[in-house]
Amino acid sequence: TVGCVALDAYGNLAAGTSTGGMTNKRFGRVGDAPIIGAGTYADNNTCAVSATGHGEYFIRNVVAYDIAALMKYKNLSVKKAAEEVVMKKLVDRGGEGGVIALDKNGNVAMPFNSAGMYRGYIKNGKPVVAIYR
Amino acid sequence: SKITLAIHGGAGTITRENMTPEKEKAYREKLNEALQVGYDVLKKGGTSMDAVEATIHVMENSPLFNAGKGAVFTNEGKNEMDAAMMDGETLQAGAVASVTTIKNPISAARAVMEKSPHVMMIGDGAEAFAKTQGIELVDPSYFHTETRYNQLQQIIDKEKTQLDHDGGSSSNENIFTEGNKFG
Repeated sequence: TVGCVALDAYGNLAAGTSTGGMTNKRFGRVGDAPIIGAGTYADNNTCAVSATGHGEYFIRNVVAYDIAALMKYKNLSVKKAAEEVVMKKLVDRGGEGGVIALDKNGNVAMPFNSAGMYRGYIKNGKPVVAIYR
Repeated sequence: SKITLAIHGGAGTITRENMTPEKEKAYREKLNEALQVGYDVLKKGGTSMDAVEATIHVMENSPLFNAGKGAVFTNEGKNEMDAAMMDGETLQAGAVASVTTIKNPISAARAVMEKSPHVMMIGDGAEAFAKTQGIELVDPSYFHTETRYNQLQQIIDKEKTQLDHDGGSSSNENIFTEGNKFG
């Protein structure tokens, strides 16, 4: 699953996610990527989020919106909100994967609870790419 | 300027032990390329929506990732893709699911958002809509990659082995490897 979140010069956030889903899937199974609030979410007042991982868990835990909700209602930073959802809530419930999240000030969070996640960000023209934990 | 862009290319049991130097180099190069393409859009005054779409195109068009050209196979041997986009300014959103002929599903998701009153379209209907919007359609064989097809065969073989020897249990080994999760 690939995803991207961006903040433009006008202060607007956007999120996108695209995936081939799960190998050997049957019965028209759909994961979290196209489910707004589960695998993809964006709100200028909070953050933009794209997720990758075991979709069923991300749907049941409404992961992308949950991160935004923690920022909105509990005033958490994007980093704390994303960590709370991916490293605590999702782990407790057996969901494996990660997210990229970006707030209106350009703060990036990229937590994942799997062994690795292909990820990167670019800020001030400097790209940073990482794969492993 | 606060312009910033972040990407992911999938999560899973991705460790140094199961990565060759060549494979790692290929992933790093493509991730860097995707970042640069999106950042260039932002730097030239493009919108975050334009940047997200352009960035995802790079990864959809690469066989390295489980999206577009590198999509995994269903049990029936098809490549069936999903995508979504959301605009943080307007809270508008669009998505497509179970599409098999749209070269870049992220563009179809954006079209659903911007050119229809709906949020999600699926399957044949989503493809018919994409066609009306001038979005590029391809033959399903475009998405076929040997690596992904072999993954499907291995999983099917594994299931057969499990059934033959122990019908009551299923191994979770590598289940979360990107592109190796199985239904």
